[in-house]
Amino acid sequence: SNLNAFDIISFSSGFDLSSLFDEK
Amino acid sequence: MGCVCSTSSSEKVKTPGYEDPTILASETPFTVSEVDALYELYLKLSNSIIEDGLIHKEEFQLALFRNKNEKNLFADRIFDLFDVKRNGVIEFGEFVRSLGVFHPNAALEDKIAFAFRLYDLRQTGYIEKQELKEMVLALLHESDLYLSDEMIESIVDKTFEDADTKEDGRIDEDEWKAFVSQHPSLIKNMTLPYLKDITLAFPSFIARTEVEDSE
Repeated sequence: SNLNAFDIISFSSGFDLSSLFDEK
Repeated sequence: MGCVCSTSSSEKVKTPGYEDPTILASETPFTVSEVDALYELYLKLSNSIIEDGLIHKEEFQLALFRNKNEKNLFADRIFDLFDVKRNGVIEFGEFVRSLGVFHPNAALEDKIAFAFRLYDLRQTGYIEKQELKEMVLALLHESDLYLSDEMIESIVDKTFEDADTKEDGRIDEDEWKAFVSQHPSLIKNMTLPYLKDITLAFPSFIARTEVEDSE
């Protein structure tokens, strides 16, 4: 598999700052 | 053009860590209007729980994950990186400068460096195998996902085989850069296309800014 540990962290953390802008 | 009086409180109230938008715009990929628009967003975030005009960790986490109490390792790490002064709050200048890294026009090196610091949990200047394993375990646990210990061990080992080219058991910044260049998806979340349209979220504010600009 090409999946690396950083991908797992990225997927499972839900790291996405766009939600900061959700409620305007 | 009629009255474009803004109902925003930002004209009157400046938060404790307020900085001149012109200076912030000169140091970031944002225009002055975009910094003004970010100030609107900042006011909302910084007064969502504690009305003191500063973003506390609970407010940051609430905005990111819709909850303020559940522990989230990543929210903690991002907050700590935004909180450059390490005084427990994100001030306006810190907010704009940090978000600037996420701008589509920001330098790739800055995005790579920010991501490195995110993973450098203990701030040693290296991503160590143990801390990477800890992050994977903690985040899987927090998100109720399950992978066997053997599987995690194997994925982390494989990641180090690929990334730790100096084979010293830790990933330094140069190795990280090389690894990211082979796996660009690793910094996908470091770009927020939305930041290019930030002023569209605050049309009344743009109108006010345009009037001010023309005066």
